[in-house]
Amino acid sequence: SFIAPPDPDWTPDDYYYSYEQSSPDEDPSVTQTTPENPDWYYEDDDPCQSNPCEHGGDCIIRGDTFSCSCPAPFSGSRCQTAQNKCKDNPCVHGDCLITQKHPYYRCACKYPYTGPDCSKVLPACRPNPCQNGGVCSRHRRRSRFTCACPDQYKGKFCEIGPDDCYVGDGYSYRGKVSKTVNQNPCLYWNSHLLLQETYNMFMEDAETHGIAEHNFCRNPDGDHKPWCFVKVNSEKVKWEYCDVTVCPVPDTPNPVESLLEPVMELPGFESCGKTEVAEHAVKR
Amino acid sequence: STAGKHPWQVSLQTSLPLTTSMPQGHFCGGALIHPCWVLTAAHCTDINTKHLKVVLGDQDLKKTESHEQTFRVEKILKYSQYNERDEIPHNDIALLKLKPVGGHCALESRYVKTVCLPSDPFPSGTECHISGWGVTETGEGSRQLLDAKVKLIANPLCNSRQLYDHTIDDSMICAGNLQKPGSDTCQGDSGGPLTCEKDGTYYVYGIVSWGQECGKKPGVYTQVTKFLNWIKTTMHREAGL
Repeated sequence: SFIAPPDPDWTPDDYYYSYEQSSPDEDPSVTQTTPENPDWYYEDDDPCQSNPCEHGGDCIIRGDTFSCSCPAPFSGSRCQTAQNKCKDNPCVHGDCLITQKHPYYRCACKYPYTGPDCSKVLPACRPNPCQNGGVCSRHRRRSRFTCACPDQYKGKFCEIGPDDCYVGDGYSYRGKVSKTVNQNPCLYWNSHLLLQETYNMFMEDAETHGIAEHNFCRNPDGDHKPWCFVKVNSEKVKWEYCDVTVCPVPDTPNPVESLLEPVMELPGFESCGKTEVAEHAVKR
Repeated sequence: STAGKHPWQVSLQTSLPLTTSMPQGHFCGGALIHPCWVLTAAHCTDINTKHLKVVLGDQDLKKTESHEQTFRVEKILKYSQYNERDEIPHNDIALLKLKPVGGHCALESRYVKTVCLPSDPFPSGTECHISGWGVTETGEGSRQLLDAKVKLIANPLCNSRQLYDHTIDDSMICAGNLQKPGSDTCQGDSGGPLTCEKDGTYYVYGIVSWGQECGKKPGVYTQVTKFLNWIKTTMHREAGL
């Protein structure tokens, strides 16, 4: 156990106290506060210390406050507002995605549409869009096609392999499934429809959670399986669990036996104070 | 916060009616220091154990999350010299002994872990972490676990006339955010941990205790280092070791 035996000489009132005992009233640095600041506000504060600018904005000290230099398309006092170039639906047959480079949006075209605004159409199945040996067949309508996938492969383009599965709650899932249990297509994580959502490509530590410019299912919030946002109408979204397979669990020896061990013999966890969440430097 | 960032954070919940609007009967926080032990504030424990539920691994109080672990409390052990004078809690610390389920207490996962007890003091000015589901600017408790960074403030400074005017005793430590408006703990965060990090390891350095309003003056926390022997003695005695 990590709990060391108590000190036998300890008495409840004999406390160790390590703070310096100087009189606070004699310290001039304590009393020099300005009326607009809270009483305890320090003069030498760095207002940029907690990196108040969102979405990679640069914090600039302005006297006792700060301003944010925001990367496009973000603006606002803390770079919290995104300029939405997708509002007028510039993508005819595709999804409009917010990007951080000019013109601050791009169209993700639905196959076989192409072009900057997804208005042109390629002949379906040329070249073959089906992956992993899938066979493409055209429908009578020119833009329609079907991929016949080899065994164990699935997905519209046979892109989902047999190893595409999740372990536990799927926090570490990095597969390619992009459909929900209701067979709704997932929205891209940088879809303009997700700008107001807590979970999107512009969230803090997005990469750590496997979120980037794609529409694959993920579990960034500790839910019980991977999920994604789906479109309800031109403005609204909702989230749904994904149609992802659970990875087969390897056999564990005598799980029942281990549950019946007496409580007092249970040691503490192997370590304390360590998280499994990766800490990353904040982009400034 | 994000899931798994404060895996030692505990939600204390009750079926009794609460004065402030809190999701799911949450009324206080706590910190898991051992699979069977939760450290919290003594002022959070004026409640019968049969009305008390301890939830570990929670993020969204209104969602039943698969990684949640819920326990009843076998025993509440309040520090014997806990008292309140002029509505200010002194020696505000207590331990909750969890009632095992199926022969075990907490099971370690990405979302449930223990926090370390500190052995040395952290210097004032150290940036530490606070977390909880307490009251926000809206006047109501948060459904999602929130967190913030605060800096430790030396007791002499915290005892200055402009701040708490000599009401901070050596069982307490102050911490606040130097930004405007200040990030702070508030009602419903009580009992939760103030953690400080050293070499990638988090230590529970304070327990959310009290403060004047929220976000205007520093928060006041129970100084955990002062109670290390009591914590260890109590756990060893109760475990029969």
